[in-house]
Amino acid sequence: SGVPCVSDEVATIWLNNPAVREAIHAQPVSVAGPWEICTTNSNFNYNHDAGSMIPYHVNLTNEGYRALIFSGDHDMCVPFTGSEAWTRSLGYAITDPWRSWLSVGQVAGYLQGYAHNLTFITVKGAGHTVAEYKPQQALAFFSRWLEGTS
Amino acid sequence: IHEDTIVSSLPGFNGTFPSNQYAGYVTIDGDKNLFYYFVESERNPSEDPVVLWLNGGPGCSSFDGFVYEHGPFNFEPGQPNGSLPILHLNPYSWSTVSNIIYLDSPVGVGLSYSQNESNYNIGDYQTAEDTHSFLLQWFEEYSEFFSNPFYLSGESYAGVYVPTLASQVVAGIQAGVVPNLNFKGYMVGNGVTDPMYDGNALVPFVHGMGLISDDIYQNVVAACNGSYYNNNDPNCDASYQTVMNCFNGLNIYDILEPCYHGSDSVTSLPVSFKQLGATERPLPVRKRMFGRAWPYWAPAVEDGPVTLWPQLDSQ
Repeated sequence: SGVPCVSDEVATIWLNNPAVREAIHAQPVSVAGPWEICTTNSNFNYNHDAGSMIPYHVNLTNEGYRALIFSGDHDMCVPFTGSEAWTRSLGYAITDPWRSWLSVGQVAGYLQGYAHNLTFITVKGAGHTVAEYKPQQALAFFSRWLEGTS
Repeated sequence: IHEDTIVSSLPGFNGTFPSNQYAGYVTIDGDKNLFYYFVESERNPSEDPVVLWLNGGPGCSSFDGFVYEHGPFNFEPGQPNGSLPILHLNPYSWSTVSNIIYLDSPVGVGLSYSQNESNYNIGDYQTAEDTHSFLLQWFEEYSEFFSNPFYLSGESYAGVYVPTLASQVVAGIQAGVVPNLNFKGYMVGNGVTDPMYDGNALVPFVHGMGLISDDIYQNVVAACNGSYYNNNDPNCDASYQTVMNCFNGLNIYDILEPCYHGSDSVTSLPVSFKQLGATERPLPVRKRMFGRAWPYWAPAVEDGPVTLWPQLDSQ
């Protein structure tokens, strides 16, 4: 697929198997094309036309919608340093000062809570795809955040 | 009961699903066929939240999330290589606490397709509109989940998909299109957000992680005055290139993990090609994203120069 350093072999084999496609009601390769983890179709042409997302976050959180921004802290693709900086830049009051958060009795990362129900957390030792690297910790923060518990 | 979309068995899995699973297409605008895989909560599907999951790219399939991250199964590679994987239940599946929809978006990605490939010329706004249309139809079909708490989620370039889609969802609620949709919030992991903040993030990260020396760090900070985003100073460019040259062969998606090389990649490539990134590649592309600088493109790796979002490279 051209995605550097990433093995997509298992998914590629599985999702291009005719029996799998039939089981999941997907069209065959002859209709929908081969499954690729990231498309290499030369007709796929994506325009980045929306600009910065910061105004969107401001509007949504001011409307009362909850937001969790999480970062695997060993990802160099979209590093946590950027997410930490832009969440801080919003200028919201800090409601839960920087502290560790725990999973199975161990420090699993760090968090800072802000007003308007915005929370930034890191996941210690995780990469770009957090739940791939830290599945137990990912489920922990996912379920706690959905339930609104600490 | 959605008999036409229920998944009753899966090749590679011998056992009983811990919850109902459904999959199929929702067609919008007549010819955009968007594929979803829906996993009901293993706990209390009628009350647990509904979460939409989106992988990024742009152009990457949300089956990445399903197969490799938080889906209901762990996939064990088949033996011999190339045979179907063996599926085991994933005890840390996000479906243990939520109903979750994996959507291949936009059209042209993963299993989503259109007979009219001009639909593959798409952008942030159209993607948000299309995904919103998908959601409206999906909730119509699965109306028993309409009143559940509803969240949007995703990672990477979904840092753009999620807020833009959330805005569409909120606008739809406020306009009375779906006044009772129980939208509660959203989550974004390692998400692309803002060219300046994201663009300035790399240098402090790699310095803090020990991937560049103090000297290289101090040089680039001085040359760029601490601002790497949209900085066209030639000295800054040169210093930034010195930083980027430190990452050849590094797995940028997790700096602690090995860089996986496909079975037929590195060994079969001529030496001159392997060295392309190190010897011939000009300054990493910095003027594509938003038409402005976006300086954390992937470094060249051993098997050729690539970018973080390969789809952008193809443009």
